[in-house]
Amino acid sequence: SLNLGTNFEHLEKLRNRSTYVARSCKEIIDRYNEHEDGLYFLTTANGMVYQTFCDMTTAGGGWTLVASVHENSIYGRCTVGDRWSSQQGNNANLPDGDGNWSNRNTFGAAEGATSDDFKNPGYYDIMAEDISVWHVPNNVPLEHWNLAAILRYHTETHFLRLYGGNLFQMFMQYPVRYNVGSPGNRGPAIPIVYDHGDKESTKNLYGPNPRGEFEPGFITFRAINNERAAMAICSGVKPVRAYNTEHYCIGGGGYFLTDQCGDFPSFDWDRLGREQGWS
Amino acid sequence: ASKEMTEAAVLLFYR
Repeated sequence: SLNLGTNFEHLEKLRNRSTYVARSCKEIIDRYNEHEDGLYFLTTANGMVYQTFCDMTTAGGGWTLVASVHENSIYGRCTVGDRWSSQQGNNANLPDGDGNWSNRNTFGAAEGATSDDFKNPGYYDIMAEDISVWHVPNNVPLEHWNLAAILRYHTETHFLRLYGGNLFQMFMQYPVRYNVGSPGNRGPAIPIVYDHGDKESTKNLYGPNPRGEFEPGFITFRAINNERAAMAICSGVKPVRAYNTEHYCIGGGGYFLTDQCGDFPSFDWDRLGREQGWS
Repeated sequence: ASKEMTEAAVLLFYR
């Protein structure tokens, strides 16, 4: 068919990418002057080769996809698929849960990042300065991630320099662990620059009650709720007034007092006809 | 949180 020629050239172009040697998407830009979004091969310091998605456009580009947090069942309570909290049940004897925020375990594939959890070696291997976050509807294919996203933003303060250069190192300093501290012991809250959405649209993604206790325009790390459960990331917001963070922060340790354990811990609190306003 | 939010994956990037 007529398409065969173009398709072959396209695949040849992709094949050439496998000759690149770089540890991050930023290095691909700097060394090879490549500016096209898509999948690239990267190499760790130890020589492990893996494939991931590069966003080469946002704010000048060179953003490496290192992880995705996907909710396979909002009704699950630290069950199968809750890799970013615990797959071993809500258990105070496992305060770290699966521990994936601060270990070298990897899982999933870049192309499937909107259909299941994903974590690659870049998560702990890349020395980075900033973070970018995309909220992409489940099961959207890679070529539409950017357009389909309901929220996109990035940081510009180079804050990761202060915390060891990546989230792996940061969460060593601020463990995502039950009973590690009280709400006042949260990790850093960093101002964000919006690429899609704004403060108002961010607020509206969360329930009416959470809107009264957080400030939009930030990304917060290692939040702790009133019951001393730890959460990894409050995306787009900073808890300021009260600390029911289980309703708007994701990832976590292995135990939540009111059985709200999960990757999106208690985002669904009201859905089953309980109290109103948190969902 | 909104259904929009719970039915979206959170993608994390480094630079």
